[in-house]
Amino acid sequence: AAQGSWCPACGVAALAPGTQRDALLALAKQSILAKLRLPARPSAPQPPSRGVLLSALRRMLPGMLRDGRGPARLQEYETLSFAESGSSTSNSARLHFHFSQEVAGSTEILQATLYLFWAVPGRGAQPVTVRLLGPNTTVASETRLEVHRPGWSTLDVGAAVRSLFTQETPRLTVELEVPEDWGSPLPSNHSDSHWPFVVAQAQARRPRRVHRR
Amino acid sequence: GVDCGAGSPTCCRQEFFVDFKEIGWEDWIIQPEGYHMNYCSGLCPLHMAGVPGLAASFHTAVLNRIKAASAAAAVDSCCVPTQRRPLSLLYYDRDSNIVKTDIPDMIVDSCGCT
Repeated sequence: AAQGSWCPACGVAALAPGTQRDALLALAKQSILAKLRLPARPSAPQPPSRGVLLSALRRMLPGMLRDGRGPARLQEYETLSFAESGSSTSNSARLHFHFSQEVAGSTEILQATLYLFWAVPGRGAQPVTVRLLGPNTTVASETRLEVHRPGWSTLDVGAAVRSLFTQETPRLTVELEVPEDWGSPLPSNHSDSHWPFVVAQAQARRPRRVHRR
Repeated sequence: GVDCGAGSPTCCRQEFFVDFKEIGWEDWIIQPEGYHMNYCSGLCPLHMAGVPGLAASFHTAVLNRIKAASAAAAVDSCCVPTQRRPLSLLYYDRDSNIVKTDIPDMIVDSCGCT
């Protein structure tokens, strides 16, 4: 607002049209970045392939990442994070899921789900192991599953992601181990529609109540 | 609320649309294509104080009484939003995650005088 004006918008009216538009565009950028708690606009993103995205959208809870969920009392975030592959052996692989500090620092996790696709060769129940690794790659939790046929399975990783959100650079590391004769537990490339992903739902932290004395 | 027409001097809602492509943000904001950053501008002369603005609020009722009793004691009335709604954004964060959020009270639907 122009100095000395008595109304927030009065200053705008006094500007020349061109300057007025520039000022409003700058204000819009500043306002959106501030509300998203972003210091600056994210640099060029790496969008996932269409197949990967459609497959993930199809698997999620109905309505997630979609419009029209209605205003909630507290600002909510729904994050879809695709795996980044890490070190691997012939029948095991590590995955990393990164979360932005801006969201992590100011929100609390409501739920987080890991989606994995098992391309089960052969017949009958086969054991697979999913380990959630802590910051120094110690095993924080281990889950053994019996997989009977090719398909998706989900794992609740809410507690693991919640503990991450207290770190400087929140990163969830998952290790998959499958029987020797399967080969790698991961599809051959990132654009495969069976690529693993995590969906997390977070809500802005409640403002701490200030008690009047 | 009143939408601003050509040169209407009194409090109204001024429409203003920010096209994300125009400001080079279309690569990281997936949806929507732009932001309706409407704002309120215009004068609120004394006789319009509280119309339709925050007339429903207790404070405005009290202020009106003060004004009626003594114009000198009147305070300035400002043109402010009376109805707002969230801006729903789907965007890539710096880790190329896809994030959806609804930012409350970002789009002004109507304006009025306090």
